[in-house]
Amino acid sequence: NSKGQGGSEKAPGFLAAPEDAASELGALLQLPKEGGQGHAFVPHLLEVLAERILRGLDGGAPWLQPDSRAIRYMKRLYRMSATKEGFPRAHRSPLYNTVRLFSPCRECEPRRRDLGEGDVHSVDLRFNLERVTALEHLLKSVLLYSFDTAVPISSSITCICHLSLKEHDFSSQVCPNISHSLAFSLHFDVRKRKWVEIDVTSFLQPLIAMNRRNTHMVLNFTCVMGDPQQSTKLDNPVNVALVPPSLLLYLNDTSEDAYHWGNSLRHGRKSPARARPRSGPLVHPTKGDKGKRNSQGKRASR
Amino acid sequence: QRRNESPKAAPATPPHDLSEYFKQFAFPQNECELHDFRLSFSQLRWDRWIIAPHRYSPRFCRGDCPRVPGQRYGSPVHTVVQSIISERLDPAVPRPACVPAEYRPLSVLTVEPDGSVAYKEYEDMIATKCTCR
Repeated sequence: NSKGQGGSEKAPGFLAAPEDAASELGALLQLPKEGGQGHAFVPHLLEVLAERILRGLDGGAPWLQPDSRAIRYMKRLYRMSATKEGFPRAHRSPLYNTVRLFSPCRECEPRRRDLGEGDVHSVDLRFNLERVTALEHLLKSVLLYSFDTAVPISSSITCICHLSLKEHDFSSQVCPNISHSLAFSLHFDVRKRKWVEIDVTSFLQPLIAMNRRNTHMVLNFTCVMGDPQQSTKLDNPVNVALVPPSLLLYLNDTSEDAYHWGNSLRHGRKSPARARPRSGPLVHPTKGDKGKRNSQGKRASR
Repeated sequence: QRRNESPKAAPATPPHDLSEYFKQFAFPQNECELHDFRLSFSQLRWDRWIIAPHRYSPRFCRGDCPRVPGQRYGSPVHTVVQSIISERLDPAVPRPACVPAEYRPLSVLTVEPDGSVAYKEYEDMIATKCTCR
């Protein structure tokens, strides 16, 4: 129980669900009803299932359906991160075991100020990061841009962006809004890339570290056709309808249920209790008796 | 034995008893081993929020454990002791069971209640080796 201290401290496992939900869960999983304890500490995966049942049972808020673009992107990430059988692939950086993709809050539809062609566009972005548990440590965070298909297919587009983070720091009345800001440019060829990723790790790190689960960002951007390096003046601004970006977090889940890359030896390693027959007296790896080791060494090579 | 016995002794045991006799040392017919079980999340009606993988084979261990598991299952000596106790001293002590000894992880793509999408890698989701314990 020391792990399950409620709130976002909740460990990936969870204590026995309320009896009715547990029996529902048991029925669905054909688990024995009498095994009430059998439901305790089921892994996170089933926690999501139980949460769905609980919401269904007590008429809680229905599950929000994710954005279809988000699902398409995450399916592509799944294919890159796991084999067909579902085994995690190695050789990637960072060594994440969890990736979460958040779309901007629906209820607070990003406010756009209608501006003329080539003016600065401004979008309000709020992300609710409640699903990030305290045991999930941030490795990398990325703003993920995709484009409305209505965007004129051109050779390339360059956007100058300015991202500012609004933290509603209620403690200090003097300056309610402390904002960090980040300026960057996006240069991409719309035909080739459906997604453009902007690394905002250093930008968000402090927020995640302080367990802030609600982020409010304001994005100002202006886009021009082509590459500013070539065309000296912004003579062909374009009214690019940038779809509000999603927020992608690469995390290292340190809970017991999660797969830890350091354990990859484990799948070749014998189970701890497995007694390996000793071929001779225990020889300390460093101090061992030279003579014995050589003879053993010779015998082994023979 | 036949030479020592007087001619009146009962005829030697017919050969088929020998096979009975040796059976007790052979591996059990349905010995402890890994079995496949291919599961699709749509069977559990989970496919609405488990997006990938579509199928999953957790595999499981089933079968009888031999009286002396030895090297084959990498069982500790305790297993042999437990087997002897169960057989000779106290049948209430359970015989060694056929259980998984090693696992592999599984990557899962889920839709979360708040509409976000999560890619997670779970430890110990697919059994890859059995043992007697």
